[in-house]
Amino acid sequence: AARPTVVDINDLASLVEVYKLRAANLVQLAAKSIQQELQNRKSQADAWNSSATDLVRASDAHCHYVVVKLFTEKLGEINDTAIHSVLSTLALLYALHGIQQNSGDFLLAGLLRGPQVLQISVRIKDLLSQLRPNAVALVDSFDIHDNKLNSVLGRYDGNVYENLFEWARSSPLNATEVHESFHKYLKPLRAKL
Amino acid sequence: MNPDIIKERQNATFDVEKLINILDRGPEKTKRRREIESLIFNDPDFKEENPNFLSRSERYDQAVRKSVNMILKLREYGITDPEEIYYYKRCMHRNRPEPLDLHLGMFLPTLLNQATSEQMDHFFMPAWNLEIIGTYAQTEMGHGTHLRGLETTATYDPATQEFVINSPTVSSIKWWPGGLGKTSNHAIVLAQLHTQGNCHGLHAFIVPIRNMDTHIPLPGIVVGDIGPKFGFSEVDNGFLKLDNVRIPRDNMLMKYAKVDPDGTYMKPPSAKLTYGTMVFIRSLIVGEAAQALAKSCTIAIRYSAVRHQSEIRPGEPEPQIIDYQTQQYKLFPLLAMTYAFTFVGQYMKETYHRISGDISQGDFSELPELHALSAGLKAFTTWAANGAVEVCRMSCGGHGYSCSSALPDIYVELTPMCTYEGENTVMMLQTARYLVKSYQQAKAGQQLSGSVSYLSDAEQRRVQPQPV
Repeated sequence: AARPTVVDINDLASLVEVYKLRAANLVQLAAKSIQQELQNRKSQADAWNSSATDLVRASDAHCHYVVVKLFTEKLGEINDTAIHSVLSTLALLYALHGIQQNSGDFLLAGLLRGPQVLQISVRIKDLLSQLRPNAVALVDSFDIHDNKLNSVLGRYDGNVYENLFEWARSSPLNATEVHESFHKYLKPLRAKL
Repeated sequence: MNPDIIKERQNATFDVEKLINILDRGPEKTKRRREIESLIFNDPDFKEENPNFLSRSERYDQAVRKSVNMILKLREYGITDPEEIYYYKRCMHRNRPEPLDLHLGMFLPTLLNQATSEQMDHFFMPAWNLEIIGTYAQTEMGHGTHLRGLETTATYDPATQEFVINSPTVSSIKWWPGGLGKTSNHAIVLAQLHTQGNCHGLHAFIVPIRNMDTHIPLPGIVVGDIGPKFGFSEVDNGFLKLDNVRIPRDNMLMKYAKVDPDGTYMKPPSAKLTYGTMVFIRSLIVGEAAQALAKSCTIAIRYSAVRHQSEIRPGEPEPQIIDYQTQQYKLFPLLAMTYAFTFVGQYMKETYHRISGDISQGDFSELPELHALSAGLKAFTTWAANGAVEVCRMSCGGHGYSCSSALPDIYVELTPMCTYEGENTVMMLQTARYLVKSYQQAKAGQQLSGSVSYLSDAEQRRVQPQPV
């Protein structure tokens, strides 16, 4: 058998491997659940239905592995050093955050141990700090024109408050200083009380 | 320009324009995209009232006006590339769904994929010129993702060489199709085909529903708007009840399956024919989910850079909220997810284009895997994006609840992706069917290929946790 791979939580290729084996493990568990149900003399359809939650989890893990794998492969196409660096940081954050959110699957499959999960939490916080200087530039790179973004909070120029006030004042309810309901209902109420 | 935002941009360690080019798949694509944007954003015909301040009827009216303008301008500018038309439309309607979505996105492509050449001659040009405005009526009030459960019937009458289309029950009333309520005068109706006493399953029929001159519903047709729902305010999602409506035999889309004048039925060469369209639509959905995420992250991160709140070190000025670790922990993994899903959407579209050549040659070998994978990725990405947009919205505090932030609109236009074009749980189970089948092949010693190849070697390889 091939020499077992050692998990290096800073190495994307190693993390892709870990996602792959997590998926393989969950597929195996789902298949075994079906097998178990069949042995309990369930029909194929009932065995399938009685394993549906395992099946959904297996598919989710499979898709998660595909996403991490595609992100990692994409980095291979990036020649610009600075961009390669920032996208690698994003890819590592995506992979480690996914492990942190689903750590039970990885521990269950014997792919990680408790201390490593703690290491991952520390590493994630480190990556957040690394990304901090580039956060706005990374969203600027989506190049979404203000006319498409349609958002006072997300304006390219960052002038939120002035424009928030303008937006509110243009609301139809502010078309008149005094809304007609005052004269129709509120004022006559006083005469009745 | 807000000084905080200026400072943020000065801190960047990479060339934003280069990354924009990478996300567009090349500088020439960026240039062309910006050209289309400037065509629209500088055109007075596309000025609009703020939809947040309009009634539903006014929003629909404004959307139809803009769609009509769009069609005229696309002709004027000679824009014919499908991707450019799609992008033009998204810009013009500011990413909002619009009444002609199904005409352009489903009715025309279905004619192209499933009509015979005679049917193309008869229907395509009138549809291209908006004389025929069509929608795609598949989902019923009581039946959705599980297509075999659809109840609408199409019964062939050899005496008159017509199909009788009927909604036998209340639950069979067609429900939800966009553009069905008030816009369309035709619909491609999915119905169970009955001929010579046998049922042959779902087939597609072109059914006129409104008079092409007066736009009044035709006899036997009960049609209208289903009323306000979550988002999609500009779209007249509609209902359609068919009371034994007769249509000519030529109105059944017969590129693959056929019914002869005497009622003899010929089945299509392969059940996988519709897979290709579904894979393509799901790759679009993954791209749309990534786009919704990109907008939400843009809004939340730029706002987090200009919003100051509370204190980190006593006595110091209020810091930008993006300096709080909790705010970074909320938003930066979502930023990473956005890039991940953008690349997945590109991959799926490229893969679809790569194998669509094989499909037209009748080689479906890669399709089952891609069909299963696209079902799972559609579910995986839209579920994740759905939660992520809500995190972005709530990261903006009170202003995240204001429609001025755009985040409520982004959410209500994203979340239906978890349900339409295949409800996500059903999609995951479709993928699981392929995974379990592959797993059993691997157990039997077969060497697998593609995204499931790991199931072959999972048995041998075990990963040892790194000694701590």
